[in-house]
Amino acid sequence: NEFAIVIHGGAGTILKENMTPELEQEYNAKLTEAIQTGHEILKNGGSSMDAVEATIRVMEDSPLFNSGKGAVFTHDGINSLDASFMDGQTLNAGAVAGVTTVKNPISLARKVMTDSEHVLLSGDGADAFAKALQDPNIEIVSNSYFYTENRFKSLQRVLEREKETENQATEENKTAMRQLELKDPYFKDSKYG
Amino acid sequence: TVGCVALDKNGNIAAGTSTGGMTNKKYGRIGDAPIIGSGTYANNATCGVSSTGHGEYFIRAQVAYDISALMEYSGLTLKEATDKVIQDKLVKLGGTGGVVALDHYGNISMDFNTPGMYRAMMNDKGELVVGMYK
Repeated sequence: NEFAIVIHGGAGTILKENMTPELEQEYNAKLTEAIQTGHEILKNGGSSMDAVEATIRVMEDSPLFNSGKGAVFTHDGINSLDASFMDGQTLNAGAVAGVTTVKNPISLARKVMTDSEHVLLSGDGADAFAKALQDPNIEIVSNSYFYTENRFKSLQRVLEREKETENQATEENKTAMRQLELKDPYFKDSKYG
Repeated sequence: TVGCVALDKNGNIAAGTSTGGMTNKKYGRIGDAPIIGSGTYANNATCGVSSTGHGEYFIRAQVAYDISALMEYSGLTLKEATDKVIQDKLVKLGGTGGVVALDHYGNISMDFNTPGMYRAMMNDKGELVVGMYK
């Protein structure tokens, strides 16, 4: 292939029987939109870096995926985002971890690569770097922008399960709960990044 | 977690990964997505990789770089390298998830050891493949 592109939108114990046809169609359409965005850039002679950034931004802006708008919640009930970017020609790389106010973390990761002497910025420092850039491509948002009801309910379910486990005082019961968690695809998926 | 790997007409590979991490994470937990070599890697001489899965295992296995290293030092093809890391090394560690990867010839591998991984690929002929389950 003269050029090519490949994407993923998450992995886990995803089972067909847990998916409605309508939701499956939504995922299919968004994955198609995302990859066609990058493909168009490559077809027109654009760089692989531009294609990767533009493609991931489509998925970050969709509540369907665990990144950007659809990010899962931390224990403290906020959204904390991570991203990384690497250029295979120069082996330069950039990454951010624990950012809470940047709409598109993938673009910030690329900026760490191109506009800083560092590779990985984290937490408040990464948010501050984003703000200092004053770049229209790095949009600063309130953390509430990332709120989605489904993801918030997911956190509540996990917290309830955690509370139940704590209330089961005996080691025997704790072991039983752990076994149950291993069989519960929903709970297993909460451990996926 | 979402990710993308691309090869352009100049032969340059780039890779990126973005995530919200895991539900209920505490203490500033960070997974593999922002760790270069664990969740993301790109090298024009070998391949580009983006990962999705249980991050702690992807960090321990250095999944993304390992795939590139197997190609560079052991002469494995992209498919052989992703299979070895995802279906063998990662499974032995107890880690679950997968990768999308692409080499400098435009060969693509979408390898995972879980029941599903939402994924898509397109080549220079405009052929599109979208997949969700095994």
